[in-house]
Amino acid sequence: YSTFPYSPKWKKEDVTYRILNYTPDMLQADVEEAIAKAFQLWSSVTPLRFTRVYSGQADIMISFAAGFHGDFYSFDGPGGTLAHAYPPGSGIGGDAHFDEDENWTKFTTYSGYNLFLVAAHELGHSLGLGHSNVFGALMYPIYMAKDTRDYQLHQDDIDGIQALYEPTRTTPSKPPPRPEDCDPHLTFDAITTLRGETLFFKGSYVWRKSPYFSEIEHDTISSFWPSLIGGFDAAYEVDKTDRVLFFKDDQYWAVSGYSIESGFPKPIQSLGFPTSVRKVDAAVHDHNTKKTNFFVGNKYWSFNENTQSMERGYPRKIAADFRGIGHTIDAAFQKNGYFYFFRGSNQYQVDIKKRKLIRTMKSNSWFNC
Amino acid sequence: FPAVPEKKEEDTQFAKKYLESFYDFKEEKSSLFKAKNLNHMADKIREMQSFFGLEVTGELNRKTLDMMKQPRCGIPDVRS
Repeated sequence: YSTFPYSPKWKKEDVTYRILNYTPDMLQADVEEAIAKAFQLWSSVTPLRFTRVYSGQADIMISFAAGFHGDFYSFDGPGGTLAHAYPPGSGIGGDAHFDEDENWTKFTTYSGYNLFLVAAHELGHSLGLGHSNVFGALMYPIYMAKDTRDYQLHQDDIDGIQALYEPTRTTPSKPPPRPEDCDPHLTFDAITTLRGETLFFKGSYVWRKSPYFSEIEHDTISSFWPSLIGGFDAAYEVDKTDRVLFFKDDQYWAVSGYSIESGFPKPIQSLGFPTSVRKVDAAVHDHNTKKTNFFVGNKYWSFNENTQSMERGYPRKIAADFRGIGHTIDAAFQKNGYFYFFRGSNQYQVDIKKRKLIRTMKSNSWFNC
Repeated sequence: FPAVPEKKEEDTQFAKKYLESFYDFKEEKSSLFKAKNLNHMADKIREMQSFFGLEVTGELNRKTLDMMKQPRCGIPDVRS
């Protein structure tokens, strides 16, 4: 491996990135996923954490351009140079440019270049690595078409990046251990149904309960949606449109199965929340009335999915309309004509029509404990 | 058969541009330094052949040219 002269590196662990524009060769969601996966390669072996920003100056600005594009290194049309990136530093430092005259692809094909592979290489430069003469290393200067499913960094790449950023210290290469299924104190961040299954989210983990298998499946959120970082606040499914919406802080995403819809994330204000609302605690859709209840603090809103607008007369107090479940909610989902509300390690089954509390259970009663 | 002269010249120009981009090759513009340029270019070809594990000959042979034509990253392999 090699580094740049004087080994420039980021003097912090939290590095921001921004995708300035997109290539017309790929879906925006696929570009975002490729970039996120490329960052994940490097964060998995260093203490670095990468956060995507959507406006203003980021440490690493990512863009597509052809020919002359404002720096001293014009691109050269199809083939030849595919991309370049600058070592850590202010201004153009860290930025990565991709040649729009190439054909960018999500998968490794012979008719184009795999954006994930090239981005992972260029981001190695953005973090301070130079080229490696080890054949097979990611930082080898020549593009090598490879199968990128479960792609692993070459030891030479790991040695290089860890020469700049000491090996993973506080954040182990794998996320903190998943809480036990039957921990009586288990709590959840968000819960939703998805095509007949029920997904329970906590941190970077998701428990997947399927009506077809008795076992609970354990996954990481990034194994389904690589560009979504965990820690959701709320989630709900609109089954009629095969859409699930995830909420985190003041943004939300829409997914259909594994694909994230383009144009997301959007600000939650675009649903009609006032700017005073900075996050949603829980959300649940009633597919009989086509209304979605959003729970924020001790109040809740009702959103009409048909008109895509908040209903009049809201917010209302949770305790006034849902007796017996307390004042705030962590998570909620609906199944078989009931709402299931979660607060702490308790779960409340409520009859949707009568809004009547049926029974109280432990939050992980769905895990065959 | 030996490459036809104009193809050879075209390859030489391509190689010069490649070595300027990735191996910090600087050609003396004045024709007074023609011999010096050739030696300097041979040195840079050797450097590139060594980086990619090719046979280090200093000559612009087929394998060396093919390697130069591979799609790659725009960052130099060596820098001043």
